[in-house]
Amino acid sequence: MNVFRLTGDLSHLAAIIILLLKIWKSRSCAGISGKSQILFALVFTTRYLDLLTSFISLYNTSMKIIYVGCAYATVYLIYAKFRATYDGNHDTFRVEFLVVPVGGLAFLVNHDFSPLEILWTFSIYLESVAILPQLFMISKTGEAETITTHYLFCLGVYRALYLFNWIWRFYFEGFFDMIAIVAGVVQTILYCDFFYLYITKVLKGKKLSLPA
Amino acid sequence: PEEGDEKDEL
Repeated sequence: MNVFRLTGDLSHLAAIIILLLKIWKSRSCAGISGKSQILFALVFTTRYLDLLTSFISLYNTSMKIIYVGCAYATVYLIYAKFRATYDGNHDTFRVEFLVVPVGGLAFLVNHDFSPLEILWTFSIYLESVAILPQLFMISKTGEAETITTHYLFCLGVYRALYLFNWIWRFYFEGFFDMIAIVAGVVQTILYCDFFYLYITKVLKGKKLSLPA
Repeated sequence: PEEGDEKDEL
């Protein structure tokens, strides 16, 4: 565990909590892509199946349970409790265009052709693109609430910090995982455009709105 | 260590 890894995890946790609180406090999930949230729930479910097979540390186990629990709670709030506020008309990204190729890739490029490993690989690949329905939704409506941009910022920073974690681990532990690294780079790149808007607009007190 | 050895990351 190094500082990048820990702050990355905390940033990820902050993102998840920010989103849950935003929906809970405003009693509304307007502007949030339910499809992205379903994909994240699928990511955590397929990645953390090892909760049932191996124990790594109390930190590892509790964070996994919190992540997966919050992911399902978010999906529940969007599709059940506050369903009336869900903006389905703007959440039109075709997720099968992500899930099917990612599933195929997980079968073809993995560390070991076993069910758990393929599911883990699937989750890594899927996570890298799971935010696309949310970004698509923002590009369609042309704007995002400021709290939603804080969520996205924390979520993007998390994977960027993991990149530094992997550089650290490569140098100091001789450890690297090519699948995670490549997917992590892709994932971080997808946020670059958003990072630019966040820094130039939101941090200067303006609402994130895209030119028409 | 072997690639993708132990999955201690989240």
